[in-house]
Formats: sequence, C-alpha cells, structure tokens
Amino acid sequence: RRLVNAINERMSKVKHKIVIVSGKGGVGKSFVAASLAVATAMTGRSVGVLDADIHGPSIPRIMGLNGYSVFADINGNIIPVEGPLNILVFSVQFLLPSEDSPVIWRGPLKSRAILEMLARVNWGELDYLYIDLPPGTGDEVLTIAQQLSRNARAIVVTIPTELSRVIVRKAVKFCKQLGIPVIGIVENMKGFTCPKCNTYYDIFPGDAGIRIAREENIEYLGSIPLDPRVNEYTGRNQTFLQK
Amino acid sequence: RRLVNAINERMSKVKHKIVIVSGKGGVGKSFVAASLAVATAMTGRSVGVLDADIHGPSIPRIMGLNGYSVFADINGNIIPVEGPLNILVFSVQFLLPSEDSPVIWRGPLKSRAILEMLARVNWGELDYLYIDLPPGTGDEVLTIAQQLSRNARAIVVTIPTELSRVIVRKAVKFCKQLGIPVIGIVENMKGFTCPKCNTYYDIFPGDAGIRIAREENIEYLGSIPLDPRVNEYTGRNQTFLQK
Ligand SMILES: Nc1ncnc2c1ncn2[C@@H]1O[C@H](COP(=O)(O)OP(=O)(O)O)[C@@H](O)[C@H]1O
Ligand SMILES: Nc1ncnc2c1ncn2[C@@H]1O[C@H](COP(=O)(O)OP(=O)(O)O)[C@@H](O)[C@H]1O
Ligand SMILES: [Zn+2]
Repeated sequence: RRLVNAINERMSKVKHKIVIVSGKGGVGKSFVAASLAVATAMTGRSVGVLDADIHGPSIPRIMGLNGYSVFADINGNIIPVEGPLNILVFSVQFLLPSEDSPVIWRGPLKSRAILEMLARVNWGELDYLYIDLPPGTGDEVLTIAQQLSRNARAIVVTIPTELSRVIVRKAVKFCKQLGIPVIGIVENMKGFTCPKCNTYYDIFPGDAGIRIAREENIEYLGSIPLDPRVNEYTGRNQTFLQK
Repeated sequence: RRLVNAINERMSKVKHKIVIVSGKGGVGKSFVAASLAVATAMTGRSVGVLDADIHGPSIPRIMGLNGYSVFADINGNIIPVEGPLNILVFSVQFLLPSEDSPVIWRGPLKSRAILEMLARVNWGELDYLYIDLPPGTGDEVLTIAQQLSRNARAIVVTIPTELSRVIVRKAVKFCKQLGIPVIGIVENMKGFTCPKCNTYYDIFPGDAGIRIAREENIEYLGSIPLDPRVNEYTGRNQTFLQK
C-alpha cells in the first residue's frame, strides 16, 4: 500500500523510535513521554514527540503548545509544531476544530488517522521520536505497533497499585507478543513526602513497578514521586525523570 | 437484529441504568462505580455492576471477586457473579482464560463482545445497574451509549487537574450529543491532608470538577480526597462516596 511505503520512508530517517505504553490510563504516560523528550533534547539531540492518544491528547498542553494548529505543504506533508528546546511535536489535537469536541470515531477510522499521521508528518532527520500511546491495547496501539515493530522499543509506565500491576503487565506482554523490545519500566506517583513534617505516605500503595520488572524480566528504570509541581509546570515542562 | 431485541428485553427489567464515564483513564471511575454500587445496595435495593472496560477490567478485583469465572445456562444466558451485599457483577475478565493475557481486539470485535454481554448476561429484575465505561469515546463507549441511550443516565468522574478538565469535558459533550442525561460530576483525588501535621496539599491542583459543572451546566456531586485506604480496601470495598 502507498501509506505503508510512505511510513517506512519517514521512519527510516528516525534513528530511535520509542513508544511509551502503559495499558492503563492516568498513570502519567504523557508526563513521562514529555519529560523524556525534554531530557533527551537537553543533551543536544534532535527530538520529536508524537501524541497518538486520539481521545485524550494531552502532549500539546504539557509542552506549552496549546491552541496551535498545523499546516500541510504543497506535497501534502504535515509540518510538526516546534516546542521548547526545538522539540518537534505532533498531536491529533492540532487537526481538530476545537479542543472541546469529543472524537467519536470507531476503530477503522482511528487506524486510518494513525496511518495518515505516521505517513504524512514530515519529521525530517531525527535522533529520537517518542510516541505517546493511548490506554488499552486496541486499534491505535495495535496499528502503531504493527507499523513500527521492526525497530521501535518500548518504555512502560505504571503507578504502584495492585490494580495497575495487573493491567500494565498486560501491556508488557503485548509488547513481547508483537516483538517490541522493552527498555524498562518507570514507576510514577510513588509516595508523597509531606514538605512540612517530612512524613512519607504511600498514597498509591504497592510495588507494581518492581514486581512487573521481576516477573517480566525487564529493567526497573526508577520511580517518580507524587509532586504537585508536575501540574504547575504543565505548559513549561521542566520536570525530569528521576532514575 | 436478534441481539438488539435481546438487549431491549434484558434492559427492560432494569429500572435505573447509570453509566460511569470520564473520557480520561486513571481518574477513579471503577472505584466510584463500585462505591456507588455498594452505597446503593446498603439501602436495600437490588444492584448490578457491568465492567465494560475490556482492556483494563478492574471491577472484579475492587469488589473482591478476583479469579471467578462465569457459567452459561442451557439457554445460553450468562449468570453474573454475586459479590458483597448481593451485588451482581459481570466483567469481560470472567470470560478471559487468564488475567495476564492482553486483549488485542480491534473495534468491530470489541463492539460485538459488548453487544453479546448486554444481550446474554441475565441480571433478572434490578433496581440499579452501574456500567463502568473505559476511557475515551471509541467503540465500546459508543456501542453501549447507542444501545442504552433511550433510558440511561450518566455520572461523570474527573480529577482536579487542568489536563483532566479538558478531556473529561469532551465526555460530557459526548453524553449530550447522544442524548444521555448527565446526573452530575464527581471530583476524585481532591487534595491530601497529612494525618500527622494536618497540612492540606493539592497534589492534583485545579478545580476541574467545579468548572466543568459550571461550563456544562451539570450538578457538582461532591469530591473525594486522595486516601491510601482506597487501595487497601480494594478487595473488600468499604469506601464510600462523600457528597
Ligand atoms: N508524579 C506526578 N505527580 C503529580 N502529578 C502527576 C505526576 N505524574 C502525572 N501527574 C498528573 O496526573 C495526571 C495524569 O497524567 P497523564 O500524563 O495525563 O497520564 P496518562 O498519559 O497516563 O493518562 C495529569 O494531570 C498529570 O499532570
Ligand atoms: N480517592 C482515591 N484515593 C486514592 N487512590 C485512589 C482514589 N481513587 C482511586 N484510587 C486508585 O487510583 C487508581 C485508579 O483508579 P481506577 O478506579 O482504576 O480509575 P479508572 O477506572 O478511572 O481507570 C486505582 O489504583 C485506585 O485504587
Ligand atoms: Zn505533615
């Protein structure tokens, strides 16, 4: 198919493709994807972020690019938006008429939109492309995984709870079934330390990150505490991943 | 179609059908659905919970029904599992071979599974049926909304953050577009008070619940604080919604 050839052509110019997966929503996947992009860009590498969460695109707002829209050039290529530290960003939100409208699309339409995004966004030469995947292992995730599986790697994000462990483990098995090597797992929202009296609380108790790493034989990349500043920085994104 | 007639027949025996929606994952939709079911059952009414989150079913574990499976009777009806306080529970998890296996289904297969669930699970006469919807406004949500829209109502769940406000507002508009009256919105994970020094922290800062209620002209049903006990009770579910 025409689209698949165009995707292979585009992706051949990107050295490292990393999908950020979790299976469960609300664990901080978008926050981690944006933080990794910022951390990588600060080392001088060229970086892009693709927000593939059609129903809940949050990358533009996290990167301070709210309200932008994208343009296509005469050849039909879509030019991504330039964010902080020259990071190139593309999100389905840039194509929607307004941020308010719910995207009420069924599977085949979503898959088509994903293929178009992968084929038509002109990233140029990139060192790293981070792809923020939606929750679940449905159409969007499957389409991206099938198109990129030859040379993408995955970083998995979880919160510590038992509920999260059971669902995020499915996402790790999904990557294995599709032949996507898993770099490791990040445990987000791990504990909160009261700034006043220094008492540590396990607001989301559990050790899902460590247990999934052990059970699925993947690397535990570290944890990020619950921190109100994460939300205050949304828009400027200066928070970093703690290894 | 045969399936649609069977669904209408089943649903005609249920007095109140309430869908729990959020659009965004990880806001506590399953926790709120289970809490509402427990609170309603304690008033002596007959209650059911349908977990329609195919990729991330967490209702069984929250209700302490982990590891159960369901049986079909000679007519092909599926008998739901009986949980605490005689609450009837059905989840796609009861049909899967193991809790570990990711469900890698595309839209049409998911919609078919949802229709079969609605048609074949034999709830009998029920006062209330709570339906926990997955994140997004894709196939599962659309199929259920279209089948039940004549007489279901919605309760929306959000966390306080700005990111959540933008995405959860789409879910409210989705309900309006499909003609599903919205009972109101619950704001979950609102603030954490240090038990030791009594300092209040906005770990997820913002006022998404109040603003969506005002902008979309729906009722603000109240807030639930971040509380580690929510996770400790998973399995026994004794936590209640604070109005
Ligand atoms: N470590 C953290 N501390 C506090 N808030 C966080 C943290 N990580 C993420 N958040 C917030 O939690 C919410 C969910 O994060 P998000 O990145 O949207 O998750 P996902 O992409 O998995 O749905 C957002 O409002 C985000 O700002
Ligand atoms: N008020 C709360 N305080 C602490 N933890 C909570 C609270 N509400 C939900 N949780 C936990 O947060 C996680 C996400 O909740 P869940 O009900 O699975 O969300 P959703 O169904 O929206 O994905 C679960 O591990 C749950 O136990
Ligand atoms: Zn304190």
